Amino acid sequence: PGASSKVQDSRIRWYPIPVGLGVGFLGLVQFYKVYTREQEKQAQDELEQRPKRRRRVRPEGPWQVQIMSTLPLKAMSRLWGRLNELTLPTFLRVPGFRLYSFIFGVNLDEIEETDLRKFPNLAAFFYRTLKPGARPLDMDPNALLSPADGRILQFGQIEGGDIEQVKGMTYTIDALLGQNSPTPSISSQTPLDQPPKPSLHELEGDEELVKQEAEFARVNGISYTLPYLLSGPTKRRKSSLDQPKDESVTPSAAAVSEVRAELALGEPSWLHYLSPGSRHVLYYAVIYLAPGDYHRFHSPTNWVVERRRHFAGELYSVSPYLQRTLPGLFTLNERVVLLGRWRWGFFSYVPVGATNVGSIKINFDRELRTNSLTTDTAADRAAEEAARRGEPYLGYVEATYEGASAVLRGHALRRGEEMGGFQLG
Amino acid sequence: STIVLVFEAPSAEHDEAGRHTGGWQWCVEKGQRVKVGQALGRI
Repeated sequence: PGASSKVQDSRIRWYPIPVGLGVGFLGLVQFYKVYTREQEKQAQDELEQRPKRRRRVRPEGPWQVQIMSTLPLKAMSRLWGRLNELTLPTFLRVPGFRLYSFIFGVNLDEIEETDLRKFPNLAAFFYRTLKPGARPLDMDPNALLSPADGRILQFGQIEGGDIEQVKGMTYTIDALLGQNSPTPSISSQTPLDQPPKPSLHELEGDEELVKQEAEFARVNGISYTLPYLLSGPTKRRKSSLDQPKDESVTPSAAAVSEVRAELALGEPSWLHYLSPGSRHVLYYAVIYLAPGDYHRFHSPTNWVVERRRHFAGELYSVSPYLQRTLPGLFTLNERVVLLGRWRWGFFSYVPVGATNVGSIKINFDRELRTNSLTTDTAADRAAEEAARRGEPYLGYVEATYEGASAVLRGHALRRGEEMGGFQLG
Repeated sequence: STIVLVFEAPSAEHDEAGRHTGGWQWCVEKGQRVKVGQALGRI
């Protein structure tokens, strides 16, 4: 019995060892899992924050500008937009909108909706429509029309690639529109000598629309040479909102030699759009819309939009004061660059957002989302990926409008046609 | 908010007296208020 008791005692002493080892092992596994998860989370956070720090350009300027550059302007703009989308009590609407109109000089007589109570909030009132005929178009077909109500801040001729802002401050056209870089695939992959692919209308057998588009191109003298071809067979730089879509283009064979000659010039800039030896130059105009102005914008001429570039930048105020004090303001702010052609050649149209009106709407581009957290994150990721590949981040997401028509190869706009607008927040 | 237009057009031509004889011509002045449809310039 004594020996048996000793054996039993020794068994009892050995039991905790395997149990302890098991518990210790499980603890180590758990610790490893938690540690790994934390490391991954930290790396992800750094990944998300790094591009934002990189993208945020600290502007030069007086102390007001420096303070403004530290504020979360886009978040403030989105909050401002949400606040203005809150439905107002009916009894407050008429006095509220009348007070706004008094302060900012809104002409209530020209608004299409005469009953102010029908505007549920300030955002709806801000994006109001006008009565038909309230804005007659200039009769001269050779005139370039004002795209919006506003004030002419600056206009002139682009010399040496520079656009004058206000008070002599300048920024380059490349900074505003993005680099005009042809893709190397133009010469290697694009079937330049093949006829253009049939348009959707042709495929659908809608001959009437095809005829109309051909007539539009003929009447407006719109041809497709350098700008269209230099863009090359573009594939979308996808944002999270963009649908996957292969958008290869097939330029006409007529301009092959012209394009190749252009490519031989070296690094292209927007000035190379001008035909060598021609008497054409690039002009620019800057129109500022005050808070009380009608905030929808229209097409200034008959033209075809071929591409859109969305720069998800900052949202500084674009008031004349800040334009005087913040150099290159338009190249910092979020903007949508629409590139295309009119009868005299290259044409671009750039709505630039501001803190109070950060949302830019383009009627014929349903995928475009401006002042959006999603697109900001997509831009941050694109910047991060470009940095990882050792390439410079271009700063924009591009989409092409080709494909709707073989004739026009872009979205055709008639003079005076509503194109979109600026919305609060 | 602001709209910037950048476009190609035939350069302005002037005679010896400085009068516009062809090409692009602006119809506005800096600081001028404009409305939709009003001419900014013409060729």
